[in-house]
Amino acid sequence: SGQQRSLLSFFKK
Amino acid sequence: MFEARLNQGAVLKKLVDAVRDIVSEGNFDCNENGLALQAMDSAHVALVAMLLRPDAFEPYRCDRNMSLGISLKSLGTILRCASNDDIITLRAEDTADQLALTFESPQSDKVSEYVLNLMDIDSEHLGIPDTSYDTVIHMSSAEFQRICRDLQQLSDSVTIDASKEGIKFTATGQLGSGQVMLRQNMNVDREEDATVIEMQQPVQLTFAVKYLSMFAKTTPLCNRVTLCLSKDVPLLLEYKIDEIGYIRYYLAPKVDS
Repeated sequence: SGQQRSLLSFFKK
Repeated sequence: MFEARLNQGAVLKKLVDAVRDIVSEGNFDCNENGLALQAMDSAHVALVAMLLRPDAFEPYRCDRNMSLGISLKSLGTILRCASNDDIITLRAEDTADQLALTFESPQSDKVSEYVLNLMDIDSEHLGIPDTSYDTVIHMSSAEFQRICRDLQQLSDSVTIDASKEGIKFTATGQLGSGQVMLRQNMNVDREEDATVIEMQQPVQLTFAVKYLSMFAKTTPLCNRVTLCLSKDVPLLLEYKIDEIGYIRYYLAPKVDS
């Protein structure tokens, strides 16, 4: 249930 | 030269046991702030950030900033050779490609020395913004582990719902569904069992319970855990290691389906 998001979309490299 | 002597060697053993299923390798940064690791899992869903401050060690010596590329699996293998009450010393020369580990029994009547080959690891260091969270929950780490274990039987996802009524953990799968409601409770026999909820506003997020269960392997290090939740922001789960450091886990939420 639900699609897993990536942390990279939240945190800056 | 880097040299750090940890009286409570068991802390390092438990710490590596806690994170090795999530991250297989990482750069341990040694500098004046202590010994730190930031590493993501291979799917870029979860991040581990841990720190052992210099005062965790006696002595702590770090002549210049170093980054030690370490396989957590290999380090775990070597640390299994240390007894729980051993004093552990980590040592590396400035340009070394090896980390020396010394395990010393409390009475110094047994001293074991191991060497771990270091790796070159290309790791991305992520900038984690300061966040003021909608809801912060302080609870028993054993209780959190229990809830994850129970709900993982039902589904691969758990929804955490913080409202005026309390904190509701829900899992829905093919066999049915389950929910666990936790209410604030500070009237407990043991302080470590208290549930404290700081809610600025209600929030509901869904997470892969597999990761929550892996984070909960940190339970032997700390009898308390803090969950920080905000809408559309990764979960922050923090275990404090006495007064000497912490392990923080970040987990990206799932998108509502």
